[in-house]
Amino acid sequence: FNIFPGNKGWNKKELTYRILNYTPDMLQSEVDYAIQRAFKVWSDVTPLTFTRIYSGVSDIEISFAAQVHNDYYPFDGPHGTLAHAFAPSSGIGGDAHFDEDETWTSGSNGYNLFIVAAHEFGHSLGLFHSSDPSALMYPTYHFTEPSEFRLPEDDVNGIQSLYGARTAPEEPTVPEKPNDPSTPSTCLPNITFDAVTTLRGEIIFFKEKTFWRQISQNSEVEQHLISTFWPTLPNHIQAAYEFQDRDQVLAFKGAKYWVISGYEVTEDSPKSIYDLGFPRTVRKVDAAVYDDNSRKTYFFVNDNYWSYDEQKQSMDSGFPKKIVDRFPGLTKIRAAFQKDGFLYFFDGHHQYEFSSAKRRVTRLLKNNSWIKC
Amino acid sequence: FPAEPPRGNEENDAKFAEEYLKRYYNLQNNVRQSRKKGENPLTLKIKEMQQFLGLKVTGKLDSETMEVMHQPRCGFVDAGE
Repeated sequence: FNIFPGNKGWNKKELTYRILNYTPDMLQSEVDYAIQRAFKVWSDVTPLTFTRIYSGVSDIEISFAAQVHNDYYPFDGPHGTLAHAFAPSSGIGGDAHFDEDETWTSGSNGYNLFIVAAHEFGHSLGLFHSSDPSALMYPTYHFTEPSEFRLPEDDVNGIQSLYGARTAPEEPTVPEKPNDPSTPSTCLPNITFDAVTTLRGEIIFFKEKTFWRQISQNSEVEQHLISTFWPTLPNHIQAAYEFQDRDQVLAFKGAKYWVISGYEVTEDSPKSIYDLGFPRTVRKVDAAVYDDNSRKTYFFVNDNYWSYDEQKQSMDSGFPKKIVDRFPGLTKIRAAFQKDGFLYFFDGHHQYEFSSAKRRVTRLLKNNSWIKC
Repeated sequence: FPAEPPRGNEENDAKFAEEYLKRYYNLQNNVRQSRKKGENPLTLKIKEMQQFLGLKVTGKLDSETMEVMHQPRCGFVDAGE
């Protein structure tokens, strides 16, 4: 991360914002919600508070404008520059401007206002662009499903270097102790997993700061903190797969991946996903699995997949392709693993058993079907 | 993904890159006419951009560099002013 040289951020913790006008692309209530959520990204990890005001001058003034708009940084029409914001100071400092020539949205068509606003408010609070491709403060736009958005560690470190960590406890999602009664249970009907992989015959289900370990089909599932087993591995793993020939598990988060060799994270981890052959437009991997049948590793990103040749250690040509073209019945895959010749795909609250030989979904299962509840 | 300016033409690429580097990396005007000794300021700025964005540092407008330049982005400069 980087902060603006000579700017230590706001010298107060209670900040105000005002929405001066609205884009016609979205409902006003959608704009309000996107802006509110974008501020929450930062208030969740710092002592900062953001209060909306409707009159007078606020610290962070938010507006939509096209082309020249009185700040010497004219916008450039559709695409290119989407928005900009100014470092903390009085006057224009902290203000965020969004290019009205863009198509703003609360979904994935056009540019997602929440994602762009969260980035701009990083500037409003004193963060400069980051050179970490998986950071929110990286300069280029990349869509992330807002409901799945988590502030990357690089940005957390950056903002906390200016304002410190949040003092009041955050809404607990995952407790520190895995045996805490409020720990998410695998038996919850709506449980989802961040990533799933096999590891030397076991099945590992990653979820936030913890993972469940299914040692055998007859054993009780164990839950552990990721940091207890693998201190150098980050929380919120997004994808993982085992390649048994090398006795390795690769765990992905953002634009980085960690190699677990045997049970140890290798010293040269993390590595860059771009070294695997991904284009720079890919900022994170949703799921990954090695398929014994085709002897290929599949990487899933949004509704696309890549095929990776483990022998040649390179991406196969002609990719990405649409998931649905190779895996009929599936459009997005959030977690995947292989067991007994079948591929198991997770998306939302569903788990699909997929036969590579038959090239079709053979069973629809509950997400937690592997775990004895 | 959104429609992008025409690519594949070296002259178009060079013009587009120059504008991009002026806007986001403080490239000064008329760099292509520079007769000063030493490395071309345009090449230096391309390298600066490649290094900042985690690209392979070649100083050339290779396809990966052009791809990133065409991505939509925040208007704030990447280089300190």
